[in-house]
Amino acid sequence: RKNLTSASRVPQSFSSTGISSMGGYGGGGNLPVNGLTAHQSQVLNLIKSCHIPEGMSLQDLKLQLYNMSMSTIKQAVEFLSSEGHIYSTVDDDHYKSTDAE
Amino acid sequence: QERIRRNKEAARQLLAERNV
Repeated sequence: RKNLTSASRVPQSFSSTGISSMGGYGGGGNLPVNGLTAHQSQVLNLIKSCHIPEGMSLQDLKLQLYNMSMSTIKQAVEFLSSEGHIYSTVDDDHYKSTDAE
Repeated sequence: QERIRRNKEAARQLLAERNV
């Protein structure tokens, strides 16, 4: 008999809250997603996927991100290291991900 | 190298702080 009460508790407040501003992700943009821009997360992913002990060099990054300029890469790297996601190894041109290994 | 170890420590710490 009391079935109705529980059935009617489906949350209704979900639908139209205006999450519409992020649509149309064309790639290469600068929209921050989870706090990182597309460039930054690309760089981070590459560094994460590198398993060389001394980490990934900026040159390697540039080679794999050929559509990204060196200064963009450097900026991304700088940001990521200031956030603690990556750290420099043998020199300031080699970076490794914090949560790798 | 020592430098690497230190940087790693620093980065880990930084990340931990960020994630709090």
